[in-house]
Amino acid sequence: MRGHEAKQVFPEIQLIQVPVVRVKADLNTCRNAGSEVVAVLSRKGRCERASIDEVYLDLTDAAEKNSGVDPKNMQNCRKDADHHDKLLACGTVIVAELRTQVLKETDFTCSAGIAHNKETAWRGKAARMLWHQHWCLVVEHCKRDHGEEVQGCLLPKSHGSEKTFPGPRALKTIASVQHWLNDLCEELAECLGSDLDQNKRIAQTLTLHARAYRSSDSDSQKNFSSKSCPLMYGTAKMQEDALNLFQTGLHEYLG
Amino acid sequence: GWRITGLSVSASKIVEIP
Repeated sequence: MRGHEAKQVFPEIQLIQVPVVRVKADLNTCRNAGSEVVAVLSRKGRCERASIDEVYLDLTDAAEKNSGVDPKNMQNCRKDADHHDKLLACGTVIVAELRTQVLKETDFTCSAGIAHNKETAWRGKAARMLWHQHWCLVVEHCKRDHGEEVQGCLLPKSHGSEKTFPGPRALKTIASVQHWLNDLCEELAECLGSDLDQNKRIAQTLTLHARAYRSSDSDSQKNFSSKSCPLMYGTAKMQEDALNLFQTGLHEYLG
Repeated sequence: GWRITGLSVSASKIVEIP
């Protein structure tokens, strides 16, 4: 729902204008705010940043060792609760403390899902989000022997820049695609430059994604394949490579 | 003809400079 539509349904709604750069929402404020939250969360366990506002947190050790919350001595657990059930219970206590600490130090609220593996925890978090529209999401992982392990990674594993063109704003010429790819590559180059300066990191692969449909067949389910190539630093080179990737993808898409 | 309703570019396989 767009702002003017929301205003019709809820006249009292307070709308704010987010910062805009290159006719796109500027997410740098959110990105930096996310780093503040991650800094607090990472005190309790291995932390893997999953997106701009999501992290996986492995609290296994904290749940096992947290002083005063020893799962072996929990008196209120059911008799058939096994060790892993008790770890989850300890996890809820730790997450509650973390959420309080995040709120106290950053003013942000978090939603959490707690489970023995990342996927289930993520689903739990998603269910909670239906009822609690919090800004930042925390997912906890209490056991390492089910599913993928939480990777210790406080920095993002990739950088991206995207733009949607809904309805009549859909692009239909190579020139318009090139214009937007140039903008997106500029933004991506800025992120890469910051990462290089601040963290001494470089990216090695450039990937282009596009959503497309044929004007004569708007119900087509055919996907525009993602295309990748080695990433060469330099905005102009990235812009050139992105356009080449697009044209390769378009060629395949059109068969 | 074709229509593009979304574009994204991303950079991955990020490593620290040795």
